[in-house]
Amino acid sequence: IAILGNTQQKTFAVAYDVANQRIGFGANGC
Amino acid sequence: ARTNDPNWHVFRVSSLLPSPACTASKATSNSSALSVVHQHGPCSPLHARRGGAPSHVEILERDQARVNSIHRKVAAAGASVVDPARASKGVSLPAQRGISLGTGNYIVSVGLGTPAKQYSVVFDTGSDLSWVQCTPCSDCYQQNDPLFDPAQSSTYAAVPCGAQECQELDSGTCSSNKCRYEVAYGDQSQTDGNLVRDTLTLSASAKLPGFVFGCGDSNTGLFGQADGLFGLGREKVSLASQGAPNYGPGFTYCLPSSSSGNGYLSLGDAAPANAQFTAMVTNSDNPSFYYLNLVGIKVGGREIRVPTTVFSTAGGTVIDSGTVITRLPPRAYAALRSAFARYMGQYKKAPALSILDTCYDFTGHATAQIPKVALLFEGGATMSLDFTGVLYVSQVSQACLAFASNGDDTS
Repeated sequence: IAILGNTQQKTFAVAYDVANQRIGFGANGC
Repeated sequence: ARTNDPNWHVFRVSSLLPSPACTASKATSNSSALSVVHQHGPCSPLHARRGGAPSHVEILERDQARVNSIHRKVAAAGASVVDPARASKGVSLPAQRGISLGTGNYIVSVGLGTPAKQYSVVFDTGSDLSWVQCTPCSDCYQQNDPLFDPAQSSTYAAVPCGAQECQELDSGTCSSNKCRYEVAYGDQSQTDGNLVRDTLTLSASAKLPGFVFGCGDSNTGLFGQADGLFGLGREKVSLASQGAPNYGPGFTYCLPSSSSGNGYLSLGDAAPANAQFTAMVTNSDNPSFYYLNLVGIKVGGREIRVPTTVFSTAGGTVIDSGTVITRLPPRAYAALRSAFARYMGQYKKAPALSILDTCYDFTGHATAQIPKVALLFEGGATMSLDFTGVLYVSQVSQACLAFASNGDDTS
């Protein structure tokens, strides 16, 4: 399997939208 | 210089390394959000007391151990038939149930008990059960704060053996009518203790009464000085699941660009307005993990040539807060590395750094430029990485493409 690591996630607001079964990436989140 | 080119990052070389001092401003998204800091950075409460942060090589080696254990766990869950030829050679699947801790990169501060006391814990989307070290303790490692003392909390309660939470626990056993848990991580780290409940305080206005967690009384391994670990996996016992009735299902986090900055972790928060979404995929063999479908990669605005089957046949993609470096199928990584290197011809190459084999020496440059890298997900979501997400910098003379190959996927 591929793994999306935390270095690549830096500065993104990573939203685990469980209700809608989706994952979102918002740039410049912090 | 490509200052205005949307397909390039242009940056000051002096900004590659994090500040030695904490430069964090409040980055939380709302009042119930927890501040997230790098475990080994200057903003970490564990920073002052630590016995020395791990070196970059150690971080990357532990990262590989975590990746190996994720692969083992996935392989073990999918394996239904034991190959007698392999068995006869003494090859066996590992007994460990959990995944390796890696470097436990990011920590949050949470309050437990009444009155609440603060604890610095690793947060991990790759596991479910939360735990802290508790007193009395038969075998605890040295940690940052005093141990959690159930006797000092007016809202503490043990979870009885007959409780649903105990029965649903994979490793739950019963002893003197106390529900005992055990989590064995893939790097031989382990925590054992009683399953308990108490009030979890996220902020002055956000409390989670009756939060179920492990009260560890026998804990050994690579936990550093953290007071424990909070799991945000997909199973019922995770913080994400327990917080759902109060805050809504799901959570959002943001990891800072530098180890001297801070981010946030927020339960049940609405997604940011600019978020691009892809499907959260469920794998019943590995119910803790959050899967998604990576379908392509762009470098410098151009999609690299990789058949989509390279991603789809690789077994999917797991998003993990505890793995440092993204791992790609070998053919995808080879194409990414090749495309990236083509754009970087003006810079002197530097030696490899552990698992990172594409490194550059920016010594003597005031500014530098690298092509943007974007990850493409099923459904059209595009994640155009920050430049801190493209390079892993050990020093100015050794800044490496922050991706690695999964290696020989036939192995």
